Parts: sequence; C-alpha cells; structure tokens
Amino acid sequence: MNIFRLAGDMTHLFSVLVLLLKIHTIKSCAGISLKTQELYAIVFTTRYLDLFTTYISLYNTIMKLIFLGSSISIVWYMRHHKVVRRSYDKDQDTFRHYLLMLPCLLLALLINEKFTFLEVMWAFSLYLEAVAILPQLVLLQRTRNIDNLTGQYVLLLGAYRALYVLNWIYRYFTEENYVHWITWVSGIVQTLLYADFFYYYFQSWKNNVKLQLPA
Amino acid sequence: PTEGNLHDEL
Repeated sequence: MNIFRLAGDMTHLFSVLVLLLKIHTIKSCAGISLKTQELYAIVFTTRYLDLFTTYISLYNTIMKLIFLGSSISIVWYMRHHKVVRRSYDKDQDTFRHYLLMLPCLLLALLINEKFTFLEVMWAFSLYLEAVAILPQLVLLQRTRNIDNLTGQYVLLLGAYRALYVLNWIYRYFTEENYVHWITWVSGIVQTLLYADFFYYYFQSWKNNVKLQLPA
Repeated sequence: PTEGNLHDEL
C-alpha cells in the first residue's frame, strides 16, 4: 500500500467520522443530503459483495465493514432517529436520485471487466459513486449558510477522491499489470464534480468568511 | 479479476 492510498482511505474514514460526530453529538443532520447517503449505502453494499468470496487483507475487510456499517447507520439516523430526523432539510433535498441508478446499471451491464454478477455489481458501484455526490452538491448550493462540519465533510470526501487519483498514477508506474480503466474514468469524473465546490471552499477560507455558494 | 489485478481498493 502506498502513502496516497493510505491517506485517501484515512480522509475517507475521517469524512465519515465527521458526519457521525455531527449526528451523534449535535444530533443534527442539517445540510446533509439523505439522497447522497442512500446512494453511498447502495454503492458500498454492491461493491463489497466480494467480502465473503475474496479475502485481500484484514485491513481491507475491516475498512469495508466500517464503510458498510457507517453508511447504513447514517441513513438509519436520518430517516428514523426521533431527534436527528427533524433537522433534515427534506424540502431542499429534492434530487431524484433513483433516476441516477438505472443509467448506472445499464452502463455496468455494457461496460464491465467480466460479465459476471459480482463484476457487473462492482462496475455499477463505481458508476454510481461517481455521481452519488450530486444531491449533496445541489443541497449545498441551496443552503445559504453551510456549517463548518458539513463543509469539512465534503472537503474530506473530495480530498479522498483526489488522493485516490494520485494512488492510481503511482500504482500504474510501480506495479506490473495494474490497469483499471473503469475505476480510473469513473474516479476522475467523480473528482471533477468536486472541483467547483473546492473553488468556493478555498475562496471563503482564504478570505476568512463563512462559506456561501452562489445560487 | 486477473492475477495481480484484484479489486483491492476500497
């Protein structure tokens, strides 16, 4: 494992911890898109179907369980927790996220590394992850004032994606037979989606003002 | 996945 991959996994882990911290201690999920969280729960469930068929390492297994468990529990909290669910911006979070799933499934059926159930589900999870942040970005744009934790959550997610791109470049040059076109293309698309948010985030940080996205 | 090309990323 290289430093970019490890740093990428850690920023991903921190992003989840920031979100859980917000939900557990402040009992609020204001500014967080349930649509995006539901998509992530589906992404991890469909990607980690190999959890019981392929053993890679203890690290890999534990991280998979953390991402599965945390994404499902975040959805549960936002939907069912009697205090947390009241802070959910339901009227603002209107992205029709189910419409994203069908094209991703069709694309996975057409473009995959091998036409097997696990491989098609794996490709589907990558395509869906690439666009899963969209409802969250739309919600951020609608919310006038973005609190620090929400901003940090999206920033950490973006950092995780950028570090994974560096990890792929590093692995491509240091490992033989390391070629994953599906992962790369969908990963780069996903990283580009964050670029716009990053721009405004750094502007507000530089000018030391509260983050506000243009309407 | 082929040898050396496992889905070992998260």
